[in-house]
Amino acid sequence: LFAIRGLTKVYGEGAAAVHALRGVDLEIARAEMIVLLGPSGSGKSTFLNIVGGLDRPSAGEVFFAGRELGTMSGGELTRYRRDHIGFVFQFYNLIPSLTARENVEVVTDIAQSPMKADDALALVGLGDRRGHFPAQLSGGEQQRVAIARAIAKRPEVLLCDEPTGALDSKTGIAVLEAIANVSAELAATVAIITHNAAIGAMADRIVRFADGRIAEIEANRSR
Amino acid sequence: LFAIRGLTKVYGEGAAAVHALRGVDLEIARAEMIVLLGPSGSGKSTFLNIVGGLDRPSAGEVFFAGRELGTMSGGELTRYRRDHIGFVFQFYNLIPSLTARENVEVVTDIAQSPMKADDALALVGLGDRRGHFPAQLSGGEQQRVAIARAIAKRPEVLLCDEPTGALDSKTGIAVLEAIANVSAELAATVAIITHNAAIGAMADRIVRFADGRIAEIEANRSR
Ligand SMILES: Nc1ncnc2c1ncn2[C@@H]1O[C@H](COP(=O)(O)OP(=O)(O)OP(=O)(O)O)[C@@H](O)[C@H]1O
Ligand SMILES: Nc1ncnc2c1ncn2[C@@H]1O[C@H](COP(=O)(O)OP(=O)(O)OP(=O)(O)O)[C@@H](O)[C@H]1O
Ligand SMILES: [Mg+2]
Ligand SMILES: [Mg+2]
Repeated sequence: LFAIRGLTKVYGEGAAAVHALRGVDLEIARAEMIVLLGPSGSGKSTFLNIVGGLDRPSAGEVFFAGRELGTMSGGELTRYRRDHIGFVFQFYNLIPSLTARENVEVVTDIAQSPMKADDALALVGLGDRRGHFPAQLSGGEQQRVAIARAIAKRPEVLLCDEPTGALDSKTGIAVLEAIANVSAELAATVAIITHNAAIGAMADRIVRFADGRIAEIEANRSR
Repeated sequence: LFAIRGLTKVYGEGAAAVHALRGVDLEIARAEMIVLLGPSGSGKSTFLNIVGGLDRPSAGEVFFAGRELGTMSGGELTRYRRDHIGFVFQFYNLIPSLTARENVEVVTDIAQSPMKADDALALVGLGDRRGHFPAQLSGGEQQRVAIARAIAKRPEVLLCDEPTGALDSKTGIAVLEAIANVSAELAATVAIITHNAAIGAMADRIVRFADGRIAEIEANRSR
């Protein structure tokens, strides 16, 4: 489904230049689940943002179902994200002036065949927090709203940036089961950035980043 | 050093009331390190915020060296925080318009015997990111700036809310060593909220929250 070639991203210039991605090659099959691991600062979020159409590379290409994202205008990238991608952001990116339910509905109101917002919130254990604003939610509760928003969309592609970072292991497992069940039902293509070994166990392949490159790809032998 | 009695915090009213803390009792000895564990939403951040003088309880008392925080005015609480507390926030709370180094200096400029900002940033592995703004830093790098800011202050009391949530295990260990070394040097009193078992291994006692109460306190047998 995805073919990524020579993906490069440089921030800044000259002596201050930061080479966040240094030529990344990867293919992702339809309905596959891959996990992205690697040290802090190794380029994982930058990679996911470009694949999700939220950022543009300095060089290289990302093909999605044969279309190269670099040829898309801003409006076309917006439609690409809206029609195909569910994204769980590392910083949650919730709208402070909307409740949990409203934050999910912003996305489901324009999706093709979404879940009900309340059903998605129930799947992540937040049924009784629907009317709360982000400032009235704990860290882990905010993260779970961000996850509910992405899975409620029932997207073809689910991109998750550290979806369990703020969660205790029991809540994290419940959330991973929600992600796994929804994606299995949709045969979704899933890429998850995580430090959580339990997610590693669910993946088809494990992709290790180091210093802006892919250092290693291994098939998950425990599956 | 701390005596906490009947600490209670209720948000909202009537049917919508959320009982975030339901009468928490705890004593914390000087130079002790305790770890706070518990499910998402169980009251850990609320507890730490009140102990750190960032929030006020609905009922109950927090004694710090014999002074009850509930008797302090807003200005006295501000001085309490400035003079005694280093805080690592679950949401980092960095100032977007200041660089990493400037974010640390905001705190060290008014501290009694601080580290140099550059030394603290080096301790968390960010020596080469000092001039970056928060938006130019990865999630884990932002979290490390927040940690550097707290430990650079060389505080008497260090309160950390999920300090390694966004970090891979190797970076997390380096950061924990920085926290452990700085606090040992100062004989600081440390309370850390975490899901990271490695931090649990460093603690004197493990305090488990559930549903706004302390469910269990155990001495750390592996020390
Ligand atoms: N301003 C608020 N209004 C209403 N409820 C609130 C408010 N702030 C927090 N809460 C609720 O209080 C409870 C405790 O929140 P707290 O942030 O202390 O949990 P926590 O243990 O830190 O969770 P996490 O591990 O997810 O960070 C949560 O259920 C949360 O929804
Ligand atoms: N706008 C920017 N300007 C300059 N450098 C940047 C910018 N955004 C990111 N970087 C740098 O690019 C590198 C990769 O960042 P990225 O967010 O992809 O890392 P990451 O693997 O997601 O890290 P983490 O695990 O800490 O979230 C980092 O070293 C970061 O400092
Ligand atoms: Mg990241
Ligand atoms: Mg919290």
